[in-house]
Amino acid sequence: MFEARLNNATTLKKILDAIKDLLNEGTFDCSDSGIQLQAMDNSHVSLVSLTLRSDGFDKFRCDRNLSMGMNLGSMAKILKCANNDDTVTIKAQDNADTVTFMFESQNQEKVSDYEMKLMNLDQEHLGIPETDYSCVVRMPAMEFARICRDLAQFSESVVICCTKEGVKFSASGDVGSANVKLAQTFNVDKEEEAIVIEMQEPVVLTFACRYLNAFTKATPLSNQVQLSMSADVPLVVEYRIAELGHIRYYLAPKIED
Amino acid sequence: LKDQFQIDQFFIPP
Repeated sequence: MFEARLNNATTLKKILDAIKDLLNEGTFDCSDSGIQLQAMDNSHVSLVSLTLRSDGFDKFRCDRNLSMGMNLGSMAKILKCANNDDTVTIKAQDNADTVTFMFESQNQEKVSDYEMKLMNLDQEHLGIPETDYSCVVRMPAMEFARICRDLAQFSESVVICCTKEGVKFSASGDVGSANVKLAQTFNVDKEEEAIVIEMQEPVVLTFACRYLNAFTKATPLSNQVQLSMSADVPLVVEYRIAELGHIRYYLAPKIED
Repeated sequence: LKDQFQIDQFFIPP
C-alpha cells in the first residue's frame, strides 16, 4: 500500500508544471524515504531529478518500494481538477497498474477521485558523479527567469561567466548582443533577494537558452535558485521546495567552436 | 543539436 497526502494541491501542481514541458512521462520511485523521479528530456540534453522527502508530506505510507510510470500530460489533466486549497492524496496498491488521486475540499463537502493507468517505462537511473563545483551562485529565482527570458530573444545560447566579482550572462545574434551582469550583494534585508557567489575558480560556459527557460518553470516553487558550474561538466540548476525536497535540472554544455 | 553535448555523456549508466 502506498499513500501520500499533501494538505494543499498547489505544491503538486507547481511541481508538475516544473517538469511537464521537458518530460512527457516519468517514473515516480516511491520508498519509505519519499518519492524520487529522474528522467532525461527527449533529446537527452538535460536531466530532471526530483526528490520529495516522506517527512515533508502530511501523511506518508509506503509498505513496499514502488515504481509508478506516469504520463505527465495525463497527470496534469487530473491535477487541473483539483482546487489549489484541496487536500491531495496519491494512492496505489502494491503491484497495481493504476494510481488514484483523491482531492478533498477544505470543508470536506466535496471529495473526488481520479484513477490513472500506470505505464511501464523501464527507465534506469543514471549515476551522477559527486562534483566539487568551481562556482556556485545563489540568486533570486525570479531574476534568473527574467534574464533567461530576456536573453533568449537574442540568441539560442547564453554564455555564463562567473568570477569572484559577479556573474555575467551574455547572448549575441543577428540583432546584436546583450549582457547582464549581477554583482554579489552585501547587506540585503531579505535573504531571498541575495546574490551569493562561492567561487574556487572562474568559469565560462555556454548553454542552450530553451532548456534554461524550461527550467525556470520551477520558479513558483522557490524564492531562490542555485546554479552550480564547473568547466566541461553539466550545469546544475536547483530549486528547493520548502520543507519537502528539491528539483534539480542538469544541462549539458554546448560544444564550443 | 550537433553543437550540443548530451547529458548521458557525463553520467554513469546503470
